[in-house]
Amino acid sequence: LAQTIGVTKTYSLGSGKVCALQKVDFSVMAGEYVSIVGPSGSGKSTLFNMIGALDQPTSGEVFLDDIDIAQLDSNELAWLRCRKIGYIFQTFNLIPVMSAIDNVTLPMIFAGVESEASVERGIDLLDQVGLKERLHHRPNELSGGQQQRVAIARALANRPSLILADEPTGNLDLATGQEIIHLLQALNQDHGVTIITATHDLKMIEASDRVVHLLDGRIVNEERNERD
Amino acid sequence: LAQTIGVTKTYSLGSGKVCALQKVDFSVMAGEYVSIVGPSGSGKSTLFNMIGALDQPTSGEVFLDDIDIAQLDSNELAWLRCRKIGYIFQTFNLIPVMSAIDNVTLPMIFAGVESEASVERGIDLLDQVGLKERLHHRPNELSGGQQQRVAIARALANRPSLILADEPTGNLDLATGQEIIHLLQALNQDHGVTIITATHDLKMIEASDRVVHLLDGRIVNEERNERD
Ligand SMILES: Nc1ncnc2c1ncn2[C@@H]1O[C@H](COP(=O)(O)OP(=O)(O)OP(=O)(O)O)[C@@H](O)[C@H]1O
Ligand SMILES: Nc1ncnc2c1ncn2[C@@H]1O[C@H](COP(=O)(O)OP(=O)(O)OP(=O)(O)O)[C@@H](O)[C@H]1O
Ligand SMILES: [Mg+2]
Ligand SMILES: [Mg+2]
Repeated sequence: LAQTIGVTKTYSLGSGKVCALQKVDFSVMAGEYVSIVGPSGSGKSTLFNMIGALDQPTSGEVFLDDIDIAQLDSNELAWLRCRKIGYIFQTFNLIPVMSAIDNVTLPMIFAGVESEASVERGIDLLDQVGLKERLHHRPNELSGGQQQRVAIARALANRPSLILADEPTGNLDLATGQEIIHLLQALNQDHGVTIITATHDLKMIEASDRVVHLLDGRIVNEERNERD
Repeated sequence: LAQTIGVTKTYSLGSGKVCALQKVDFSVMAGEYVSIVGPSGSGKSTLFNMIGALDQPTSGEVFLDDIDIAQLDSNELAWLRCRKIGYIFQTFNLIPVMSAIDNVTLPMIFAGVESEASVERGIDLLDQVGLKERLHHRPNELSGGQQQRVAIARALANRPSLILADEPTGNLDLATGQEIIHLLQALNQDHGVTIITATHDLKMIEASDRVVHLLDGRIVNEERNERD
């Protein structure tokens, strides 16, 4: 479903070059649940930006459904990011002036879903992440973990076939984190949604089929989980 | 050192009232290391805003060093927040247009520390959190966990006697998180700094003297840790 071949990402700042990813070969099969683990600064979010078509590699290719995304025009990329991929950002990236329900329905409006159906689905998604009492709160009227859960609900809005979850439980207590892990697991097991998470949450790692270790921008290890 | 008496915080939105804290009696002795735990949305950050004088209770009092902070004028409050209290925000709150080193030295400039000494201390603090290679990166040129560590370094800049750490390891892998736990522990044990953390990190909770459980804006349980 998703593949990076020889992906390198180098940032050039006034103070020098930072090599965030070095020749990363990474692939995920449709329906897989993969966790990417590694120290802070090892390149997890950068890899997600490559796979999610939010940024371009300095060299190497990224394929989604066997299509080289560097060949897509901006409309095709927009469609990918809106319909095919659900991105849960590490720093949430909610729209500050919009309420929780409006943040969640926005991608559906972009996808052409009519207003009543999108509000109904938005309420259902926010209920699934425990926020049905917070529909009309704006991000600054929500706790950190509540903002994180709005970001999660939003990523699921258009029923994406690929979810990129960047540290989705970082701001959650263990019980709420478990609910999110089960939510993602159910999408994977019952609906075949492909899930890639960047995480250091051991429970989330346990729930995945495969764990890929990143260190200083390189994949250094990979292990399969024996799941029943 | 810090005490809340009957602190209640109610937010009124168009859609109704939210009672974030209900008659909370909470106190911390000088030199203590206390963890506040509780589900997402239970009131941890709100309690921190009360203690850190960043917001006012709807009713009840907050005392710092036996002074009712509601009686302080804005200069006295500014001094408190700059010199006495170090606040590590759950969502970092770094200044986007400034580099890591400038973010860390800013509180020192406000405290009247002269420029060369503040840069020297800033570099040392960033080194202590593993970021001496990232001094000139701005927040959007840093990973999530690196931004969190800049926020930690900044909170320590003026050698506060009270640190409020709101989920300081939420974006960190276990090894980096351990470094932060040891850093805070050393400040507490070697320098008598009072530390209050809001966290769901079990390792951080283990490191504290006392654990206070919050649920729906109320303290529901408290336990002492037997530490060697
Ligand atoms: N725009 C940028 N310019 C320069 N360097 C950058 C930029 N963005 C990221 N980096 C650097 O690239 C490296 C990888 O960053 P990335 O965000 O992918 O790490 P990460 O594994 O997600 O870390 P974390 O667990 O802390 O979120 C980091 O060392 C970071 O400082
Ligand atoms: N400005 C606001 N207006 C309305 N409600 C608010 C506001 N700020 C916070 N709340 C609500 O107050 C409650 C407590 O929020 P708080 O941020 O203290 O929780 P928390 O324990 O820090 O949660 P988390 O673990 O998710 O960070 C939440 O239910 C939140 O929705
Ligand atoms: Mg990251
Ligand atoms: Mg909070």
